[in-house]
Amino acid sequence: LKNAWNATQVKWYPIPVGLGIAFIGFQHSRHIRKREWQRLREEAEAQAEAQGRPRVVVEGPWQVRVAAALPLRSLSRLWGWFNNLNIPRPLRIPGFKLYSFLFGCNLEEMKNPDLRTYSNLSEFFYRELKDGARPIENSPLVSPSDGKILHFGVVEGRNIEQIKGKTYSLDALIGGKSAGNTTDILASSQSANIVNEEKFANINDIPYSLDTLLGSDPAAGVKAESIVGPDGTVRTKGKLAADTTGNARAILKRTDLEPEVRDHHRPAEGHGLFFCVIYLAPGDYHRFHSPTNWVVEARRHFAGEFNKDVELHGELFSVSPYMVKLLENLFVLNERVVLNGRWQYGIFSMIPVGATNVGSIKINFDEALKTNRREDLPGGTYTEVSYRSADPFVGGKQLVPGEEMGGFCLG
Amino acid sequence: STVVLVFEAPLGFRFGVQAGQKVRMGQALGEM
Repeated sequence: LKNAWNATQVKWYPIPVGLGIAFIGFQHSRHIRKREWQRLREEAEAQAEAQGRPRVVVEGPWQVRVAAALPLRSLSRLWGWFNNLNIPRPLRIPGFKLYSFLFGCNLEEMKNPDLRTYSNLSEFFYRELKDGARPIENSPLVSPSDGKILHFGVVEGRNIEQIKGKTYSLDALIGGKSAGNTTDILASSQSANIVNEEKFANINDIPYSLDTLLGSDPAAGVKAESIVGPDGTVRTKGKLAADTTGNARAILKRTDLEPEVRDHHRPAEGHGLFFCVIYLAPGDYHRFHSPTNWVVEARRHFAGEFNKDVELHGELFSVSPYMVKLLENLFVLNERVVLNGRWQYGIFSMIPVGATNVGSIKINFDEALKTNRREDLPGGTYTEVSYRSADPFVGGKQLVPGEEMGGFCLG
Repeated sequence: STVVLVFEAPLGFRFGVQAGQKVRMGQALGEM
């Protein structure tokens, strides 16, 4: 080795100009990328501060780093597409029986026991149970789903314990205070036929401005959103022909009627905040039900994702007990739907959290909710809608114990 | 997939389950 070190002649060559330019270009692009990350980080911090919640980033051992480097959301959607492919009829019974054997599904309690009628694994995964298969116990709080209790306890200092010694922030999990800028779910849902307020405008094929024509009053929290013409078309600008009486129907959507800022996580005197985490294994019944008698007032959908070095929200990591032990802030990082409301003892939140294989979350009374989509919001943000108009008398969607609320779908 | 419940209750609320326990939909989670 010594001889080779001393005897080997060193030859110097000029670096080709093209290589030098490529190197400078590479350095420059790295600089630009770093500057862009810095800008996004600052934006995320400002947004988190405005929403009153802490920022979270991925932290954990090398397994976590590997998982974070994978395009989990794309893989999840690919998995969903694959499992929606129809299975040939002769293969359905052996295929679903094999799946049931591997993951411990109880085929005896299925509502529809004919395995040939489930055309693909997604349908089988979202199977219904026989009536009476899950009796609802007489208790103030029952399990919303089949599964395994991962953890439960008291929320201490606005932190929820994930595993012993590791916590995540309640503020980050369910979002900060509502800024009162909610939109109305029923007015925005395409299937909705309930509107907050109707107003008739007398127009006659003239260009219009919604605000001036319909008398929006931002101070009162009322904003004109659209006009429904005599032929049923919804317009937001341009010309609209009136009906024979010269009228067009206007839908007014209330943007906020509550001046006070709601705080979802302040217990009353003599009360405390409790939490319970239930893990649904692949073989479990994957619909979830109302755990108590409560009113859901609003939902928040945390779905945005952008550069992993800046901030992750709405990622789809596995939520298996193994990953729960490894990845800090797992439930805060994953895409989730936060249903905020109240029950007889105060505030109540139910949070279905998605995972890589089960990335889609359905809420039966919210057709506007679309999860695990490519076109999502910037990371660290969430969309919020109010269910107030579902039942104006109680101020939200009222649910009774055991009532089916929705479920998790493959991909 | 996972379901997280966060709720306010009187300080006398007690969970009636154990970590790691399998539960079924409709099974009681706790009592006042």
